[in-house]
Amino acid sequence: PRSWEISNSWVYISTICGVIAAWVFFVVSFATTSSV
Amino acid sequence: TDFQEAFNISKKAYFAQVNNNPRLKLIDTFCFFLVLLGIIQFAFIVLIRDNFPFNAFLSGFIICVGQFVLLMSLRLQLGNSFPCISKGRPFGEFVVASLILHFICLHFIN
Amino acid sequence: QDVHVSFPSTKRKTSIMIGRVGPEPEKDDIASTSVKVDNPNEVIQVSFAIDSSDKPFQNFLLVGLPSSNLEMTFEPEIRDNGKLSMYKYKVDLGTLDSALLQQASKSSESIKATLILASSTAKPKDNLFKEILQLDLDFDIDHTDSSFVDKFSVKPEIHHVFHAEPKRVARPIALLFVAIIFLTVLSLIVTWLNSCAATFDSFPSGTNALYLLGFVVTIVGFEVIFVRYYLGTNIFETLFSSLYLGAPGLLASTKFLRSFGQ
Repeated sequence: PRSWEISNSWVYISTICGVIAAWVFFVVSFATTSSV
Repeated sequence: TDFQEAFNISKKAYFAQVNNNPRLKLIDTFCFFLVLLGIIQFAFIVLIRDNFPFNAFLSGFIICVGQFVLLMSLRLQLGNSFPCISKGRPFGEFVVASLILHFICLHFIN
Repeated sequence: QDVHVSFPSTKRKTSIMIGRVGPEPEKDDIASTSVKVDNPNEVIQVSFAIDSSDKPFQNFLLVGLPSSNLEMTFEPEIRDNGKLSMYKYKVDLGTLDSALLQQASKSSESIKATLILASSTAKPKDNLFKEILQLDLDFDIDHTDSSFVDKFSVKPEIHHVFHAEPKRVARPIALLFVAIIFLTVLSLIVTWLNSCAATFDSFPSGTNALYLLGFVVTIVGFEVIFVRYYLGTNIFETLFSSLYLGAPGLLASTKFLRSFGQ
């Protein structure tokens, strides 16, 4: 079975998706926020 | 008492530095939440007493740990930059390394 | 030519001449040469000569019980001697498989030696597959080997325990933790916005804004490519997509990072 078919791995998949989404937001914020 | 005093001074200095620099705040907040995510995943494993599927757990955990490490290395380079290295380079390296990390984690989870 | 059987381990025994053996069937259905063996460690040597220009690819001596499908293969020592090649097969009875010896003793059959000399390029009628020798065993065979199981008797039952499928967690618990993670990430973004960490006050203008857009599109594009790879896209398609996105993306990103550094 693929990972998304196993209920145990939903937690880890959601972690990865969350980190990626937060990272994209972080990169955009970092690039458009001044350091002062 | 000396330790308490030193701790309080360090804490004040840290918050003063972070409050003056939004980018540092961004990085430190992200790191804190990555630690939280790691703790949540670990709590899940402890609750169900099983780490199946192991590669999925490793993927989820490694993305938190790896991202934390990359953020720390970006944070270290936010201070006085080296004269021969442009300021945009640490950020560029961070982005490339993060993309590689994300690909590896998504590849490994299956 | 000159097929003969000798007994190098027993000095007193004289060799037996079989003569010429050919692929054509025997006239009057003559049985192969029979040899009585009373020494369990006897070495039997079968030798013959073949025309050097006509050497076969397959050259085996099968020793065993063809009726019970118990045969061992012996390969020759070949020595070229001008126009002829000398073939020598050494059959050491001490090395014969105990299964073969026990079956021969039980069924009181003679052990047969069958010679195969053949080539795939030769005509079928020219290939040799003939029984040339019978060995009558006249010694006691040890049947006490308990590790040997009769070939055709009932075998012990095979028990295999397959690994149980790993248990999966109940859906509500998994969904609960997914919800916790979603809320954590949401609270991270809210914290960033509330604590003025993400102020968006340094938005570039002019061409730098375009480069920033290109940079963001590149990183989001790469994440989309990776997610599609996770969902099942071929690695080669992933690589090609990365290449198509990476080339212009690299250009825009480097231009943006240069202005970012300044």
